[in-house]
Amino acid sequence: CKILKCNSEFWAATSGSHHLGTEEAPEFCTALRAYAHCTRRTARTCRGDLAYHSAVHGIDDLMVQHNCSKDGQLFCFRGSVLNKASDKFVSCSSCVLSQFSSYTHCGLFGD
Amino acid sequence: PHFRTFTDTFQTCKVQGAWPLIDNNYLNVQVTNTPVLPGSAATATSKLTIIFKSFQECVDQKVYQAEMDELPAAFADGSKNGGDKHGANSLKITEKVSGQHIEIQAKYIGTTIVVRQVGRYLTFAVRMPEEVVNAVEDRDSQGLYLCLRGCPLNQQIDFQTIRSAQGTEGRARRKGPSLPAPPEAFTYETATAKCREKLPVEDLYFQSCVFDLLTTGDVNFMLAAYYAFEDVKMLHSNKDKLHLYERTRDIVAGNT
Repeated sequence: CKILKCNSEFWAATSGSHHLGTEEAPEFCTALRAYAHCTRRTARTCRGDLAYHSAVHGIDDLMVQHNCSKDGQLFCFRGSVLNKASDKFVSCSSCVLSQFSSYTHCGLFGD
Repeated sequence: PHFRTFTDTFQTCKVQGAWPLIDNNYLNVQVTNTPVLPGSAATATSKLTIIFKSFQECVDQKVYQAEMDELPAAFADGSKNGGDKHGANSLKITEKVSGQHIEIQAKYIGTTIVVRQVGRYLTFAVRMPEEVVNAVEDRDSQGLYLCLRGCPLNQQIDFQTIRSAQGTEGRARRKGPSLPAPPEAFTYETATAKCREKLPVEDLYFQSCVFDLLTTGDVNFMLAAYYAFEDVKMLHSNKDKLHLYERTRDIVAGNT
């Protein structure tokens, strides 16, 4: 169970936010979504883990408190985006989900 | 229809009725396929619905819908972009050929979609980042969708078998009740000659073209295969993998 890694990533992302006012809500929501995404990825191995279940409930509460939607950017936070290939944060522009490393194609035609 | 999946597997499927093509956190695409001839197992796409889910402060939820003889160059609400937010232009529709060819750019998710109407039926092609393909809430419970997993076994058609049978018979007719005689009878030789006009490489697009001419007699399907390959050339990231020659072999024995 890697819930502690999720916790530390979230706290690292939000450290310095002493008072999370409304002006910070979009970025905080982005961090929360990334936190939720992280917990879902580790859900299978964390069943029954108290820290995991506390985190899941805590995220839900914070989502409500800060009026965060569950959809939206996952990785872009304070101008940084998680590059999955390198597992490092790099700069990103707004309204771009991520910096994409590889593309796939799907097609449908004919009878 | 013929499918080329995200993993470059190639299948020909029945999938009559409504089926999901793509379903992730950002995008949902669904198609409806109808028999090309009464009672035929071979179907083609008659309706396509694309839902771009709202994306934070960037784009509103937008729905694009195309049907036979109606290929709009706008979303269902009449708009051509992602709404009124500051990132609205990261989603937009471009009309390439009126009523025949549109392109949707969703820059915020690095995605390009091409929809065409060729003859009476629709074609679909997408270029999508793997990060978006894999952006699902819970992959373990992820439902079946065709671009990712291909068709279920019981929906796959083994068109090589049909081709062999037709080659032996030398006529564009299948025995049995599932496929009635097409309106214009191509022989295997005339179908291959026709397809070679637009598709000189005898890959799976060429073979699909031959299959379609044999099963329907509708030469528009030759153009559908041609444009499908044109879209692959534009959208596929690996230029060494444009042509496919080997079909996915996971066919249920006796399925056809």
